[in-house]
Amino acid sequence: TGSPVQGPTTTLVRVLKNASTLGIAIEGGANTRQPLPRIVTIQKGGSAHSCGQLKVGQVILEVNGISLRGREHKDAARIIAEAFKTKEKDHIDFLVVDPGL
Amino acid sequence: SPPKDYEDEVTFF
Repeated sequence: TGSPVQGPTTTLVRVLKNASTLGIAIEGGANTRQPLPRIVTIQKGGSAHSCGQLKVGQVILEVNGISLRGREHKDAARIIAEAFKTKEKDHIDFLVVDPGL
Repeated sequence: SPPKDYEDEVTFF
């Protein structure tokens, strides 16, 4: 249901919320030169860093199955922030693509 | 509208 077909460069990464911060920064969003959010920073000590699978440069396609396509920066950022904040899950699933591959 | 300067929009989590 709206999920992209996973290609060879697409990875589903589960990040456990095992730190007080997620520890990533993103840029981009719909109506910018980077139409899907791109990871620009992975901070040591954050949940994303300890998971070890998210990398700077990866583009985020989905968060917990929610597509980020067509969402502007603030909307995409809100979805990520809410995914980290919610107590319903102890993890966040990111569908990412590495454009460098 | 023209593309924004996306470097200005970076969010940390």
